[in-house]
Amino acid sequence: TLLGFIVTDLPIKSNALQSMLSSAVTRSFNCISVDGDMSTNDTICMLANGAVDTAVVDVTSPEYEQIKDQVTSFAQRLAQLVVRDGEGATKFVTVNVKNALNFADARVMAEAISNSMLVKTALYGQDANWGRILCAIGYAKLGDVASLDQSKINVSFVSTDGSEPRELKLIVDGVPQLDVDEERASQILSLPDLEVLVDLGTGKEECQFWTCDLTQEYVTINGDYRS
Amino acid sequence: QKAVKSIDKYSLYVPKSGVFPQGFKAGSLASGVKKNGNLDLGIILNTNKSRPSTAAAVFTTNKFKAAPVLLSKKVLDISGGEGVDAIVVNSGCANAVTGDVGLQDAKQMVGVVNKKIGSENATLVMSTGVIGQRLQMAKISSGIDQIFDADKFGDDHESWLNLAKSICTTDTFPKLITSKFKLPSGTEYTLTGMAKGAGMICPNMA
Repeated sequence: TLLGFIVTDLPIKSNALQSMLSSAVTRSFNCISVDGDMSTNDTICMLANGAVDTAVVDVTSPEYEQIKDQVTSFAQRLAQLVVRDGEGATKFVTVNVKNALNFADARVMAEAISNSMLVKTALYGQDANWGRILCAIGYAKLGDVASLDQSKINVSFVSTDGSEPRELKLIVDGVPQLDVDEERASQILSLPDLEVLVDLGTGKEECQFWTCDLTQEYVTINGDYRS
Repeated sequence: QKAVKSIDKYSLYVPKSGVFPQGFKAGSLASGVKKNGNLDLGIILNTNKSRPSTAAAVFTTNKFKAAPVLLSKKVLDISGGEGVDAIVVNSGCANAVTGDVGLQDAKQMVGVVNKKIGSENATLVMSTGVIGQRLQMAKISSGIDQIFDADKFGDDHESWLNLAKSICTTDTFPKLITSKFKLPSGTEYTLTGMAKGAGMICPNMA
């Protein structure tokens, strides 16, 4: 189960607070996956008590958008901690789907990759199994089929430790790179933090999803949780 | 399988200090619901009375919503998100798939807190832990009483961190972050966030 609270001392009207929180959650807590299961209790709530002496923030206030962006990036930091603590997780993986036709389909594809048991076990085993990533993209339930053009898709692993080359291309314009540098792939996949980059080339929208690897420890924890 | 380096996540991700928003206090306690004696009950309390507080929330879209979800949603509907001054949370038992008795238990949790703060529809409730078991209400009601009666509330780092610990289940570290922001007008404000979650995680809240 995911539970979370955000509290602030700003004065914010209740409808503005709800709008702000819903928007932030769409790009934070609703973009994480540990195991693909949805709880009966997931809740994120936000309280604003107005202890700071300033004008009440409404959706029309000039600073509304700025505060919304700050709440969104704050919520992303908090959501990422949940993934880092995924049961048995040893890796934190950012799935970045960019240049998508629309946000909804970018999210659907990022979620399909993030929830794939086979992608997650490959990440644990440090296996550069790009075929599983492509497979997950292929079965994603898109709202618009035009979001995916097989001849335009690019898939890469991206390192996060500053080492070069930062990006290792696995698929270029729909063509698998059969002579991929396996040694470099192993280096990137051995990092505790890494990124899977999917460039769809069909638009300008972007979605980041955060996931983790799937390990034996996950089974150990959940095999007897109730008892 | 290749060997996996173990990471000390607690030391990496748990802050040792922080700046917290004005007018909030955090209280927690080990009520005995968790078998290992760890903290399992927490309350966030708004103490600022200069103007009414506001609240908002998003909830699971799972069709089998747990009793605390149904009740918190109702509180927000009735109050219009205004005048919500407390959140009470327990861990160890999710009060999920517990039917009418679960809803009564959630109402009792909220009722005890509302009585302490002297307001109606002023408390949200959350629960996390094992599904399909009833809450041990004697322990939880008594725990809420103790938090208020012994004034176990604080606004320091330790109080907030303990609150974050009290909502953990299989988590290996409490999740607490806090940041100060400055608006173009020069106004400074603070955001503090806590979360729990380690498994059954792929939320789609609305």
